[in-house]
Parts: sequence; structure tokens; C-alpha cells
Amino acid sequence: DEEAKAKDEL
Amino acid sequence: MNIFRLAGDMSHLVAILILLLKIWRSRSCAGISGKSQVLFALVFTTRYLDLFTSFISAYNTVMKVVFLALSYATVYLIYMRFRNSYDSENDTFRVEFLLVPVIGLSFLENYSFTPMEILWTFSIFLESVAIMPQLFMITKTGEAESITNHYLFFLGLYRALYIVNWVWRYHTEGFFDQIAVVSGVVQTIFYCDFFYLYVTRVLRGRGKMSLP
Repeated sequence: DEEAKAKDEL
Repeated sequence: MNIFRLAGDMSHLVAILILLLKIWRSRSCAGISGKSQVLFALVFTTRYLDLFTSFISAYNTVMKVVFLALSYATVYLIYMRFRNSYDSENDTFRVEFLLVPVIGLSFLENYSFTPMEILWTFSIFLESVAIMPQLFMITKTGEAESITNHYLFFLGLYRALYIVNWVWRYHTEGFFDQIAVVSGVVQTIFYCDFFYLYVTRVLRGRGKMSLP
């Protein structure tokens, strides 16, 4: 889930 | 979330709203590059595919929906509603010169060779060059209306604030997204020339600004 977390920017 | 990124997202929203309202109120899209707006809609489409698969926060989801809706609304106004005012003679930038390298690079340089990841990388690289048709159109027509300048100013401000956000996140949480940062710096550099002209000319009341 680290990938998803990393993509928290718009 | 930090103040720089929030300010950046708000500046991005303001830019999109300025353009959309300008087209809607003047009922004309003269001087606006439809190609750039299509590229931005494509950026949001390929980047926000995770809208339904991963929930980050309410803010994240709401902003993604808003950006998608506003960008498609802008494209609709340009190519459908006010298409008779679309300046196709001057909006002649060959977008394939942007798409081919961006597609190639997103297959070469990505975090993982999966469809979602490659599409995300494609959207990051595409966003850094999506403004080119608009800047090209301004150099071709020789001038930009002040509203278009404000649109470009807030778009550039959004990118500059994102760079500050990345510096902040690197020092506070060790966050570093190489692809986003490299692409974002390249994108911001394209605005530097415009920023200089905007400050030296537009802000001095000369509503019309002509790029060299």
C-alpha cells in the first residue's frame, strides 16, 4: 500500500 | 498535507476556474489553445484512474473529481459550445511531438511496469509539456489577453508551490518522488520566461503582453 500512500498528491 | 501543497492546489483550481469563467462569460475562446486543454484533460484522466481503487482522503477524491469535471467542461466549451470562436489557425502546435516522447519515456522510466503505474507516469510527463501549445500560440499571435496571462500565472504559481511542497516534505518526512520532482522542475522552467514577462509587463498595467 506504500505505492498508494506515495501517490497522495494531485 | 502542507500549506504549500494546499496553496498549490488552490492556485491550480483558480487557474482552471479563471479560464473556464473567461470562456463562459465572454462566450469566446479566442487566444486559447484547445490542444493544451485537451492535453490537460488527458493528464487528469490518466492520473486519476485510481479515483475508484484507492481512497487517500476526502479532499483528494473531491479535488480529483473537480479537476476532471472542470477540465472536460473547458474542452467542451472550446470544441463544442464556442467552437466558432476557436482560433484553429493559430493553435497549430504538433501535439504528436509531445505525445510520442512522453509515451516512450513513460515506458522507459517508471516505478513499476504495470498499466496504472505507466499511465500515472505518462500523466506526470505529459503535464510538464501540456502548456506548450498555449505558449506556442501566444508567440504566434504575438500577444495574450490579460485573462490568459492570469491563467498562466496561477498555473505557474501552482507548479512553483509544488516544488516548495516537495522541499518541505523531503525535510519533514523524507518524502521524495523522483519522477514527479524531475518532471515538475522541467514544467516550472517553462513558466520562468513567462513569469518574467508577466511581472515586467502585465503587472505594470499593460493588459496585453507579447512574448518575444
